[in-house]
Amino acid sequence: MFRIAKNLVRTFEQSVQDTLALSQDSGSLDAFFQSIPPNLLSAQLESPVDAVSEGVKHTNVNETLSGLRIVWVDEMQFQLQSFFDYIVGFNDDPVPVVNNQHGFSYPDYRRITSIFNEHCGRTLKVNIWSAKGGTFRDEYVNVISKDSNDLDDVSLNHDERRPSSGEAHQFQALGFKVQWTPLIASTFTYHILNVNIPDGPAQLAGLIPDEDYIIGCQDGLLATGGETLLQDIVRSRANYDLVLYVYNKVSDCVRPITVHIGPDGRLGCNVGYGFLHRIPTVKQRSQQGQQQQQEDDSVPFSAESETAFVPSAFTAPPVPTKKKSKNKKGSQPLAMDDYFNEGRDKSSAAAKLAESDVTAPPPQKQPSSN
Amino acid sequence: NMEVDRLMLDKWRQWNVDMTTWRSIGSGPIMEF
Repeated sequence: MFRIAKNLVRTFEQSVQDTLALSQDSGSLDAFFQSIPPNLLSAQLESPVDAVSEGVKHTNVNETLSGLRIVWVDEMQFQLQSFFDYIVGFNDDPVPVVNNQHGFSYPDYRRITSIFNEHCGRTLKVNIWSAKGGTFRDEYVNVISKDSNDLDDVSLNHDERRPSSGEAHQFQALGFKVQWTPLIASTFTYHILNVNIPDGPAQLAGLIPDEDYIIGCQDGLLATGGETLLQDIVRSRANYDLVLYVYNKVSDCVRPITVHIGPDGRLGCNVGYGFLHRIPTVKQRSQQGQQQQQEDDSVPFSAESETAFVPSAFTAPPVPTKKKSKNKKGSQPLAMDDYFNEGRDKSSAAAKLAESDVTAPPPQKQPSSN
Repeated sequence: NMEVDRLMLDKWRQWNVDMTTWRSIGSGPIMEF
């Protein structure tokens, strides 16, 4: 029996090793990137980098394969996700690139701007690769042309520090910013496996084992990745605060947390890094769940709503004293009530939450001064 | 505690990561569209 289990584990480990070896093999594409249609990668795969110069051969395509990473998204542009999404094509054609003297590919922003300009008044299909499970999808962006007054405004308010694509935008702002970044950079994430120091920084910050992934750090200190990088940064911040960006796979959201690192330079949790600990595909939330979420969003945060759903007939029921004592025990009946009330009206619990010292919700967006 | 965490996570659902001030391994400028 023991031998069977041992063999099973060995087989599993072997398959993982094979997968890892395959992903590190210079000739084959990382499994995470294989959802991207080959024609969108052809421009980069066929770049003359391999044939190049200076004695250095860039043999691992998985480290150089890049896309236009979304680094900021406006409130209106919800179909794109900052950090996770990369634009890898337009209208099923690859992102236009040019090669520099060393053979490296860079995006041709002049050509990209032209593509948007050509689609003024129309819809442009944008091909997106997401780091959540390495999935591929298409998004459709409405390109709205500027009127002449807007064009004048742009020329007057031109910011010299802003990098220019060399071609004027004839379309209204689409609401996102991009940077040419290797796809592999989005896999530099640290999976929280368990919290191992009671009342340690990880536990106090509310890190959730298995569900949470540390995807970033203040100032981009985790940008270069590496198995020991998080540990090194945490150690170097002993006795200081550290801002970490945490993705939760169940809620599919990112939150910033501030941890205070003690003199021992430990975060207080075990983390997993590498192929098996990349961010998984988002599980589709049920329609009911989405509807509930919309209701929650529309309900204002007030104590009044606590009684809004309670019919007057039930406000003062003839409760026997025995029932009270049952509730005091806090056992099964209370748990069942919680179960049935779950997701019905969270405002009362949320009000309690607001009083506690748990991380505050995101601030309201201030109207832009522009 | 876990239930409190769920409520807190719900409130972060629409929040976006702003990486424009981060050090990154990306190359070239940040372009706005």
